Amino acid sequence: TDALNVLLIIVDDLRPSLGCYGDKLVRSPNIDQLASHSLLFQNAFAQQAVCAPSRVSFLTGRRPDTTRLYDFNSYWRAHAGNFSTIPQYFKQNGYVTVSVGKVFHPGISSNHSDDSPYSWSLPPYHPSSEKYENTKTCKGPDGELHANLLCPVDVAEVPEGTLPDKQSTERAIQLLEKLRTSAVPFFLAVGYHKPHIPFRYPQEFQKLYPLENVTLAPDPQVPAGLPPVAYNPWMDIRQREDVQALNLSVPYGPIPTDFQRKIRQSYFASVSYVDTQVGRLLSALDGLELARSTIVALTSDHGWALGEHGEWAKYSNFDVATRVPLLVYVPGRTAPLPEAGGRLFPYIDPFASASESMEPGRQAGDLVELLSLFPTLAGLAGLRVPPRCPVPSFHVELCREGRNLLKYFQFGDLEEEPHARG
Amino acid sequence: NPRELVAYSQYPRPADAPQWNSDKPSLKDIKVMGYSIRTVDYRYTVWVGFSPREFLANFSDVHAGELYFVDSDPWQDHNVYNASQGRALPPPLMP
Repeated sequence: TDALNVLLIIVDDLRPSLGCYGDKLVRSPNIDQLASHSLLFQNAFAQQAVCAPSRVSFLTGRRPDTTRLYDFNSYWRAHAGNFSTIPQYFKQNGYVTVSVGKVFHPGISSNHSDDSPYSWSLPPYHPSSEKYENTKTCKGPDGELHANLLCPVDVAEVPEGTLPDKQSTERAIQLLEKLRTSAVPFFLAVGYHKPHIPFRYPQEFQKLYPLENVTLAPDPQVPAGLPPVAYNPWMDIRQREDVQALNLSVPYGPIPTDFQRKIRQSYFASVSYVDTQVGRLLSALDGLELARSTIVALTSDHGWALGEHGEWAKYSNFDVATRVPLLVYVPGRTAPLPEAGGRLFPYIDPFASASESMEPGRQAGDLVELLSLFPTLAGLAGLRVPPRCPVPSFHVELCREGRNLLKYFQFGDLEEEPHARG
Repeated sequence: NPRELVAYSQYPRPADAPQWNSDKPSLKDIKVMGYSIRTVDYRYTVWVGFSPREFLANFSDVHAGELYFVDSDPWQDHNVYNASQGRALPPPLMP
């Protein structure tokens, strides 16, 4: 059978606040629909709850103690070892590999190049409107523009009249249209910026979460027995103008409860906004008849505390900061191949009446690590699974420190599907 | 056995008390590393001395610990690490 394509979707700072993970409040119908055709890992954890270290870790399949990246200031190839990455491995195995949006963390940790040319066949795409993300584009109660944490916008009024994730979706769809006729399989990685702060999203998504429906975290106090070293003082959100105006005490706050609910409201609204982008992307994949030949994996680089333990953001070892969604759709294996012309991923509007509850897909409860993405995607695509790393493995370019999760994809009932035999 | 499956996480800190760069310490400022072992039953974390020059964690220099049991404390609000000290910890817990 032809080699399977791979679409890897990485959603920045997305915790499993999704319908398919049991969240009753959040509207995420398109990701839930993906989950209904996928294997959903209920207990997947990042190896460090901060962007660059987590991304370099799972994209190289090495733990942070091997990449030696705990901050944002080093490039693993120069600093720890010339470790191969997931896209690089697919590229070496005949794939066209393409990056859209935030896959590697930009800057030093990816050599200011998204690790090109090692990882990518084409120059990585970054949406032009990203440069306005942290500028004063948020209309405050005073009618002035600010650089706020909470930033629902009228898209027509923002610079360029668009938002980064919209641009990323458009670019990814254009690439799918081009790659569809390619003679070789593709590995397309799409990195969405939301719900990373600032919560800058189309203002209409706020209507999905009326404040009266938004509760506080179930445990909003700093636990008495929490060692001070374990506490994350959420310094990043404090720099935003609307949070600064609260004059919060350092390090424990607390944030006034009405503002806590507004933060949670905007996080959920951002999740629903990203869900629509994922929905458009998957609907295009379907429309191009690529759903029958493309593995789709959706995950995040780490979670995000929404007031639990009196904490916000990531930067800790708590489950709310390290647990991530991990869904993998494998055509003919996690779901029957779509009939010719059939649709697996029709776009679902989160504003439509509460979509009927989605039939859950397959689930795995065992604990897994984001590290396992490398060996598992390689195995599912029929490539040789990289060997286990020796300890230490700084001198080894290709090996894996994560478990291979292929055994979770052996479902008796679909074995007759051609790709499953692959 | 699913109970034996483990997920490891870690997080660096510049000091034992929260300070302006506790969230994102630069490598040279890392003094403590929190290593977590997670299973379906518990999360066990030790915050130990860390040398950014040698990239070495010193597991005999324990600054603090956390132990939460999933069934009885799913939100991880009741740290029973101190109460667990002095009793033999199950082997998978030993780093």
